[in-house]
Amino acid sequence: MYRPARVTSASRSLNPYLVFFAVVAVVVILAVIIGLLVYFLAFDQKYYFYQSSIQILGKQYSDELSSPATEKYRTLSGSIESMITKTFKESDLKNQFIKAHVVKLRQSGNDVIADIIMKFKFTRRINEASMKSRIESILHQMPNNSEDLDMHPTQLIPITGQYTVQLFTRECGVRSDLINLSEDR
Amino acid sequence: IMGGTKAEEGDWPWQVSLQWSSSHHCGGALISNRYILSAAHCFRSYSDPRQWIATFGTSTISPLQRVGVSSILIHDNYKPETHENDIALVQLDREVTFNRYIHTVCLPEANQAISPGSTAYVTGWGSQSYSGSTVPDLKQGRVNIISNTVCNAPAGYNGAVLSGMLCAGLPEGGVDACQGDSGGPLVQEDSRQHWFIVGIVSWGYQCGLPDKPGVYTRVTAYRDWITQKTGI
Repeated sequence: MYRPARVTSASRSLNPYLVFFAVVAVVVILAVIIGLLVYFLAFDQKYYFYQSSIQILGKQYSDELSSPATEKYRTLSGSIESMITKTFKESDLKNQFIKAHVVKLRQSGNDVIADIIMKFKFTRRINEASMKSRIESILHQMPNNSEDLDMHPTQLIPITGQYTVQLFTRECGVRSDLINLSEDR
Repeated sequence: IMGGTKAEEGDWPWQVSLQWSSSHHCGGALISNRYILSAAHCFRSYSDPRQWIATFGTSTISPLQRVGVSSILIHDNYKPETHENDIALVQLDREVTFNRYIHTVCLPEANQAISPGSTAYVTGWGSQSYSGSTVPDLKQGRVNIISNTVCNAPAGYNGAVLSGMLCAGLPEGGVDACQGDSGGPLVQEDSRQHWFIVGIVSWGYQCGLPDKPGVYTRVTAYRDWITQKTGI
């Protein structure tokens, strides 16, 4: 059987352009996957709301504390909010803490109970139970007996945004920036 | 409102449209789940509560809630000639359900300071020019409190503004309440971002003219009257 001496055969070397494009495509796909992973794991953040009740020892309740219109209500609420803000701004949650607002002052025995709402910003992947205990421990670190406020947190409850709206709309004179506890400019 | 801008849903959740025979007639402010604060002159010739409804939300055409009126309380000493005691309470025939878009404004203390030059907002569905027609979407106007002394200048209202009244507007005019805004709220924000009603749209010479600001019923002067009538 004749076997021609020379048979032309397809060349075995790949087209360099093809190789280049294939490498670039793989690198881009990997970069996108890694970028998405980093974003969702580290940067995709969400707001979390917590309700707490803080017992103010030694503060006599009076009718003046029943309405946000009185100077006495404004002054006591303002002191409680600034105390909480100071405590969190000096903690390792300083970058996550957004704001605290007193939504109600009520009587409890001889003392005053302040119902407050706090807003934090965490990544979506936090362990909510451990974060709750973290916030509780910081609240319990609040200095007592400063500015003649003797404050003792009694409970901390994670709440939904919808329930936050319900708590706020029971108060008078609130607009959406307060309901959202928008960050102070 | 003359010289105002469009309000978004939830911006002024206490704003009420008081409608006579289902057409907007006056504004009002929700102060509890049963009571609305408004102006006495709104009800001078329209005193039958069964003809009134209160609607909530920024649109008078497609409101978020409609509630009937059970009674109207006009101040006993309301004087149309001098606009004195131009204040009224409207009792609703059922409780309003509060939500993000509908809830109360705070009532100020009787001794709450209202400083001349401070910012206030007036809202309503009134006309946007003198003798114009009311509008279907809520408007808001940013004004400044003007002292009664300045307001009573000869070029202004020349003494017609009494102690139970409050002036607000801009010295150069241009932003003001107008026809159809009557009874609506003039509100201010306090240091904790709570909003208080400090005035009720009452009267003025035309709308938005320089030296002729809007004149409002001074709510702090009637704080005890409101408590006496509503318990709030």
